[in-house]
Amino acid sequence: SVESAKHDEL
Amino acid sequence: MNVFRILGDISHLLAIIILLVKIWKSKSCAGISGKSQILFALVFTTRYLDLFTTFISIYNTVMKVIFLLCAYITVYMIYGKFRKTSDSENDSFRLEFLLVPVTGLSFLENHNFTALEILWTFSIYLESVAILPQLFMISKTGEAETITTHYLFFLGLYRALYIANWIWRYHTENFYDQIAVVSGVVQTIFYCDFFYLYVTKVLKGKKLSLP
Repeated sequence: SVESAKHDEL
Repeated sequence: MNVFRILGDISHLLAIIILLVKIWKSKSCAGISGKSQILFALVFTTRYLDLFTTFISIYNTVMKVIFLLCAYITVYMIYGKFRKTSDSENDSFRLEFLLVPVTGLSFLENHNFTALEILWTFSIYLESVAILPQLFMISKTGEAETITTHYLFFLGLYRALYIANWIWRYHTENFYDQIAVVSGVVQTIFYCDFFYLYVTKVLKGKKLSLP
């Protein structure tokens, strides 16, 4: 799974 | 960005505005759990610290500022301006029962052990249980004002739409954030019995009252 390094969601 | 996420954010913003307008217009926060609103303000505060360090988009920045402002204005209205109308004896959920496990879990399960990441993880876990004091209060009083049920409907709908967004992003970008997804599913599950009551009662024009 590609985990989010950058949280681009609210 | 996809349609599920945009609709989710709009639903979230709508919920927050419905609550603000309800308190402002009725000059009362009866039936509203101030504790849940404190938790939401804490969720936004710990999640949006990257407001100053990471620029994603204008939309992202603007929405974060709006959510933060609305959350603090709501808390101020409940504990400041209209505190005489808050029924604090019904708002009796013990916040430490939520804050302690959420804090512990965010140190145990996170993507990487840095301050910002742990705070982000804390905000994700906290958001999934932040509505519990409000749902607990409704189960205690046995009823909720119709406007409050609309607030809860859009608040529950927003994370349900985010689940659709995560499914969409998994299939289109192979993007998958396990912490956000698992938390989001738990959060949405907490709304299920409310959704059932909302659809079977409120949408039929009845008042939401628990049996």
